[in-house]
Amino acid sequence: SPSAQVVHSAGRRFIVSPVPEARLKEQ
Amino acid sequence: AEDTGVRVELAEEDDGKKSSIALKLWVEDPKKLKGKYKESGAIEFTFDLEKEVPEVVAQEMVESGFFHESDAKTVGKSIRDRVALIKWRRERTVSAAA
Repeated sequence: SPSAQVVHSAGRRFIVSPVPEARLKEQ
Repeated sequence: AEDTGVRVELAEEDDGKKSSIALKLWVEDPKKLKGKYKESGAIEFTFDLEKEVPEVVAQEMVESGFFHESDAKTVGKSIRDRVALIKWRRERTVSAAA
């Protein structure tokens, strides 16, 4: 699935991906 | 834990030993956020249970453009609640083993 990365200046890596399918069904 | 509208879950199995663990955060109820929120999906990140502070991670997410400054406290609290649960389960597992 498509995911994107954002690296914060402090060095932490945030990996963005679609919200988990199962959770979406719960909502 | 209070329902902040922001969900934080483990992004990997917790082996009970590693101090750094992968977490995944996403917004379940954008209406609970104060600031303008652009749907950006689930954000996975690594968190050191022993050394790091949830509010710092929340601030980094704000600075990275995921959330508005007015929601830093909400995001920080959501991470803090999940971290507290992970630590509680670890302590419970250790005491059960002892």
